[in-house]
Amino acid sequence: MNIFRLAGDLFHLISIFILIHKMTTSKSCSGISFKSQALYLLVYVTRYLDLFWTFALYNSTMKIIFIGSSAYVLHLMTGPFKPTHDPNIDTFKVRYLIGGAAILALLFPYKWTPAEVLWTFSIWLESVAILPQLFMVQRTGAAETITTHYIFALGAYRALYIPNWIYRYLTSTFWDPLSIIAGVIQTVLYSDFFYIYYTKVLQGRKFELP
Amino acid sequence: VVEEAGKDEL
Repeated sequence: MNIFRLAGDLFHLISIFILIHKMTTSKSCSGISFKSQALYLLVYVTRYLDLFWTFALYNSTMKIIFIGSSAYVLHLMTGPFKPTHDPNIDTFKVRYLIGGAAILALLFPYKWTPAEVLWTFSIWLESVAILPQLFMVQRTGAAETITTHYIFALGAYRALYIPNWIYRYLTSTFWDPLSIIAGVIQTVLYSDFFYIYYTKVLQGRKFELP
Repeated sequence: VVEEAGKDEL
């Protein structure tokens, strides 16, 4: 554990808190991509299978929080707030993301065991799971400020893992190329968003695409 | 330590 990893995990928790807070206070899930949320649940369920055979207080608690909160968000989106979700603007073709992640996971896992292949699948899928959400923002051309805070916090989480990996490599020669490559891709996908978030939202203007 | 790679992260 180091400060970058801890900060990354805190940003992840903050992003979930912002999302649930936004939905429950506005009683609406408008602007939130159901497809991205469903992909995140798939990511957590396939990555955290090791909950069944490994236990570490910090990691196991966080894993349960991520799976539980993700399922709760999907429950809100399919139950109480379903009327506020507009499937017509949430049209990204997620089958290509799932298919691509599955192919990469089958070709290059660290070991060909079901758990390792699913873990690798989750790493690749997470790197692109935000695309339906970004696509939705792009389609509508604007986003509520609270939604932009959510996307920022979620992006900051994996971005902060990058200095964590550099730190771990320098201090203990920890090296996990799969996580690192996927994490860098994930951060790059956010970079446009980060730029607009920084130049607009943080200066008190509305998030609108140029 | 490929076996342990990434498994102690989230």
